[in-house]
Amino acid sequence: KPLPGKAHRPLKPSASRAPGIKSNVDALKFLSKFGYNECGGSGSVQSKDTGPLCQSSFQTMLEHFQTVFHLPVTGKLDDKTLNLMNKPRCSLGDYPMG
Amino acid sequence: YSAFRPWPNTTLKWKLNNQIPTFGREKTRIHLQEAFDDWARYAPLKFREAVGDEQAEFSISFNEGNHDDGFPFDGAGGTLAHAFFPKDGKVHFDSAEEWTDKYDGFGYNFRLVASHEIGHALGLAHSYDQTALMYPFYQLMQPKDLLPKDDRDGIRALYGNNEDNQPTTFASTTAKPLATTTTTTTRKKKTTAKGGKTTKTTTRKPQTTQPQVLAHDRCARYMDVVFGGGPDKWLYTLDYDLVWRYHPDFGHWDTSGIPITDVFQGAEPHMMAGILSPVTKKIYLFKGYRVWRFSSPNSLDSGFPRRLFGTGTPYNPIAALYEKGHIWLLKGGLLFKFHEDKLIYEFDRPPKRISEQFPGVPKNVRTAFTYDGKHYFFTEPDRNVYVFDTKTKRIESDYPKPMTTGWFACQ
Repeated sequence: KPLPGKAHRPLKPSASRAPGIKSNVDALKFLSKFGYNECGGSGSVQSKDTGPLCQSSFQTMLEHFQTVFHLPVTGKLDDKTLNLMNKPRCSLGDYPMG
Repeated sequence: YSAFRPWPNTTLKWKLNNQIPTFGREKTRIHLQEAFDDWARYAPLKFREAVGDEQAEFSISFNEGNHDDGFPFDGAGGTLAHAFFPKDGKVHFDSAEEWTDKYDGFGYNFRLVASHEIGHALGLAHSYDQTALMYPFYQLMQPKDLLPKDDRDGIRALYGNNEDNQPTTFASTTAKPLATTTTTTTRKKKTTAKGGKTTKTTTRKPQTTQPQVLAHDRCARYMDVVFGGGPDKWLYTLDYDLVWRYHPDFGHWDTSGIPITDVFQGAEPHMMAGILSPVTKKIYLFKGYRVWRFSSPNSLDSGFPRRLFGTGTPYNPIAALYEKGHIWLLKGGLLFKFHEDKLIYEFDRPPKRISEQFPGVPKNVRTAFTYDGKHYFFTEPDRNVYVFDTKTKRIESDYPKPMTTGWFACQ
């Protein structure tokens, strides 16, 4: 937050702003992009082409993310999880193999 | 930390393709050099900017949105930058971000993000330690706190230790040195064409670091413990209180030893025998009557070290080998079968001699290890090495050989 007395510097007028993560669909894209979809595909959680063995539910992915970042493991897109997902970050995935 | 893959060479060059408009080229270069120094301070790595059309390992650029590497940036906020693991070397920053060189919480400090991305380009993946620079989410840190311990451990796991903790850089003979670069000189007499007069220019070559010589000694020395065969393919050697590693793919040793307690937390100096079980993937270190068990180098299993009991338990075994699902421990020319599950020894009556189990291997074994289906026995005082092939159950035809050339880390 801007320190009292310091004028907040406006963003560069030309810069578009990264879309925030607000919904489950947004969160699913985020989790797939950064390597939390054990099926390896991006965006397709119950994908047929990876066969019946690959059942990685949205809740599992959320719990995985919450576990490794020491958040309460609720399996739900709660405020703390949303808050962390919306923090600026490195765009490399969190698993080198991914 | 998650150490993924190192560069095979440790003298690396970077090329800046464009810069932060508000910084200009010079300021961008200076902060990049600071970011490289963050890593050079804790690992035997040397960095400098490429000159002219010199080939560089790292290619650094600022892009916006799609920039055809399959990882488009997303505008201000969101993702800030990314880099690729060795030996790719590309480092990209989102030019739509509010980059700053201040540490006051406004904007994103370029030096911190650059240091994080260079960590990737050097082979480190993200860390879940929130105090780490390699933590995936941006967090403000003060320069005096760089590098946090987790990142120091990570870069040392990849490149070994940088003894004197000074960032070392090298300058090309033609480069205009950056303000922070130390110039190197060679001690040779040069003639210059000025007016036909000979003027002596004294220059000094960078010191070859002592560990290089030590590395060579590594071949001719006995090490307390040698074991390998893990997924990371490193051959670990323990030499009193230091760990030296050899990687067969890169064909070189660590350029300097890493304190044993930095690699095997909970271990003690002067371990006597060690092995990595290819079945359970556990690492066992033996000393006296005790055994340490690690699930990975830096995680000692709870309850360890443990005291081993039973009559006839060997004190300070000199080596551990792996064959057909069990561990042999060697002591006094005899073999003791160690059971991983029960953590006890079983020995035959009469005890089995080394030469019975491994025909052709003499009694005077000083140390030994198993790697990739072969046992390497080092003997004294003749300082020879015997390589025993566990498939053919024979000593390989052209062995024994002198230690200095006869084991794979020195061929």
